[in-house]
This record gives sequence, C-alpha cells and structure tokens, in this order.
Amino acid sequence: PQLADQKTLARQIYEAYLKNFNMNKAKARTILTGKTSNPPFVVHDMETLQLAEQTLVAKMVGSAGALKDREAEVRIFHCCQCTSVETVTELTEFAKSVPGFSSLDLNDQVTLLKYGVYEALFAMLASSMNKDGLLVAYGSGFITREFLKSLRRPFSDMMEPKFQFAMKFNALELDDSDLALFVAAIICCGDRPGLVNVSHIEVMQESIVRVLQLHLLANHPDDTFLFPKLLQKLADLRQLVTEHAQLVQEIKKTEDTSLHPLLQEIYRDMY
Amino acid sequence: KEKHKILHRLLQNSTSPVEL
Repeated sequence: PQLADQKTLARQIYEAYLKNFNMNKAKARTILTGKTSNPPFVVHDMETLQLAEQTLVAKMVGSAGALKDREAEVRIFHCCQCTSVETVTELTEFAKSVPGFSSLDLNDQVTLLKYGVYEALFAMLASSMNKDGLLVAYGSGFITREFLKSLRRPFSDMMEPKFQFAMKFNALELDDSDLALFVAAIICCGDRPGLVNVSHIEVMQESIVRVLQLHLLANHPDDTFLFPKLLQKLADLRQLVTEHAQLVQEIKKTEDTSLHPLLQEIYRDMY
Repeated sequence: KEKHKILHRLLQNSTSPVEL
C-alpha cells in the first residue's frame, strides 16, 4: 500500500507539472534538436534582436512603447523579468497542486515560494538551454550565449552562471517526470528562513524526497548515484540564486531600470 | 503579509492575473 501511495504522489506531481508549465524539457529538446517544422528565430546581434522584438516579443516590449528607446540591455532585462513573472505564476499554481501544500499555513506557503521559485526557475531554465544559447518567447526564439555575453556589464554577467550550471545539470539527463519531483522538492523545503510550522513541511518534504529517490532508481537504473548528485544540485541552486539576487540588487542600484513588484517582493530581505 | 501582497494574492486566487 505504501508503494502505491508513493506512485500516486509521483503521478500527481508529474501531472501538475505538465499541466502548469508552458515549456517543458521534452518540448524544448524537440525544438533544440531541430525536430520541429518551425525552427526558432536566432537572436545573435543587435539587428536580429530588433527583428525579434518586432515580431516574437512585441507584446512584452512594445505594449506601452516605454522601452522602445531604451538600450538593448535594458530591454532584454525587462524581457527576463516578464518571463520570470510568468514562471513564478506557473510555479505558484504548480505548488498549489502538490498534495498537502495548500493545507500549509498561508504565511509558510508564501515563504516556501519566496525562497523556492528562483531555484526552481533556474533548474527548469536548464531544459531550454544548450551550450550555445537559450530558447525564448515560448520556444519561438533562440538567443545565443555569445550575444548575451557580449552585452555591457553588469548585464553580461546575468546569464553566464546559469549556462554553466545548466551544462552540468543537463549532463544528468533528467526527464520531465524527474524534474517534476525535483521542483516539488525544491519548493517543499523545511529550512527556509522564517517558517512557522517546520514539522508540517518536513513531513511533506520527506515524502517527496523519498518518492524522488525511488523514482530515480526506477527511471535511471544505470545511474545509482543520481539521487546524491541531485541533492548536491539543491545546494548549487541556492548559491546560484544568492549570486543572482546580489546582481539584481546591483542593477537596481546602478541602472535606471524598474523591477516588477512581484520580483521586488521576492528579492526583498531574501538573503 | 503586506510585504508579500502579490504572492498572497496568487496563492489565494488562481484567476487573478499578474500584470506584466
């Protein structure tokens, strides 16, 4: 009966993942390996960026026209924020579908999201990356790593650490069913600062982590160390988010750019 | 609670869109 419960939990989490996230690894890999009839538009310089803005991301950038005269770095930063806000919204809906999450103390739900969403976001972002670039605009565009690196500082420092993480993370060859449980484990984490009912969350965390371990053994029988490797990735993601939050604070201080209110809430008093 | 108004709103109401 216990094994049946664990399989049910794994299935519920996987279904919630497929339902709530617009992009997933299977979709992204189909596009990145050229198996679609419509290959993504490649952004590799200022000219192709402008072309992409006129077509693919017109809604994001051009809505108020407020950004059209701003420099490319600021426009890209704004696009990143829009994507982040969408993913945070998807992650919130995903979290609510994880059995037990919605019955947690509401303030604890907020704390789990505040600290978990960026770790989850960077873990999932790896699915849309290869060594040369990143899928954007729901997979209709591909922005090259070299172009992102060529932006002026501090914007050029934004994505390179995520590519470096993604290359190592992608080498683990997780599929969407593994990622669903991994993302759930990131969110249901008992040691986030300020949690009120830690024991309640630890019970949830324990069952998700156990299900993740069993699922990995079944899904990757040849990689017996995959589970401990993934636990290490949790620590790496925490470090990645800490550095990202510092960079965003620096950009906020030194650049004339606005930060979306939802992201401000998340970053404020984070670490 | 005031510090995380939008997160609270997202958690309590799935239909409420977040303005971009």
